Amino acid sequence: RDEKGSDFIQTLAEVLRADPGGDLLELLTEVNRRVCELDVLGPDCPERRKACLEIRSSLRRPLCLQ
Amino acid sequence: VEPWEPKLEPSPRAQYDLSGTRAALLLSVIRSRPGAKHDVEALGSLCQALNFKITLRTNPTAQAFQEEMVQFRECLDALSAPVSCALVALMAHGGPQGQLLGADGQEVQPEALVQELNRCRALWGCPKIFLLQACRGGHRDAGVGPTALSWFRRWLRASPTTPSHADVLEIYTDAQGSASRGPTAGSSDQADILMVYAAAEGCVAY
Repeated sequence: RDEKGSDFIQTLAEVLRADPGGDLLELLTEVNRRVCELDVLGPDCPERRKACLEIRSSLRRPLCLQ
Repeated sequence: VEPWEPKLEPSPRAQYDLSGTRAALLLSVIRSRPGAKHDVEALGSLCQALNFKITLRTNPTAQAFQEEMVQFRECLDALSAPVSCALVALMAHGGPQGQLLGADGQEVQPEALVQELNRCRALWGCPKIFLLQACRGGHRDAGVGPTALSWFRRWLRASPTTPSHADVLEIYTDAQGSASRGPTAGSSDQADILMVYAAAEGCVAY
């Protein structure tokens, strides 16, 4: 986050910009796949770490933002 | 007199109708969160591209988180034009029990903020998106795979549950609740909510 923002928000922006008309739940799955692939390293975290989103949905219909 | 015609419900496969106003509320603590500005910029730009009307507040205190949400709800309810979607981004440090920490270090429960928006009459039956960029505890996920195998074995000896939270997708199709009100009579007041956490429960968000 220190240099370019958080993995989640930055990846979300990247994925939604690439396919703004896609189903949001599918796009979030793609965001999660990419975030899970990332290795996190940092000064307070000398070993490889992983992050994973949690997606909770009670949507009743497909949601497409464009 | 117009002849009566049954009002057709949209097909279950039909998308949410997003032809009305879209509103976004971005609440971000950027103090002592280096780089958080990049997230605000990225989300702001994205919301703008997706035609959301944006309200941005940086460095809210815990109380301001709540107040901003109340104000957001009241503004939406006061709109004369129909509202079709709300997006709320909550970005802050997080406490060990999933609390958000305001700029004053005080805690606010994200669930309370969700409930506040749930009361919004203008959003009945409309999708409500919550993005939570915050730690939800102190666990650091080492993942699984060859390089993590030694850590994984040590971890297995110490804990009865699996260490990685990968592939967690919780779909709640909660149909309980019987409030018959508003434009979506018969639907649960917990429906139409999409919550996305940057980390699994108990874990650090990077």
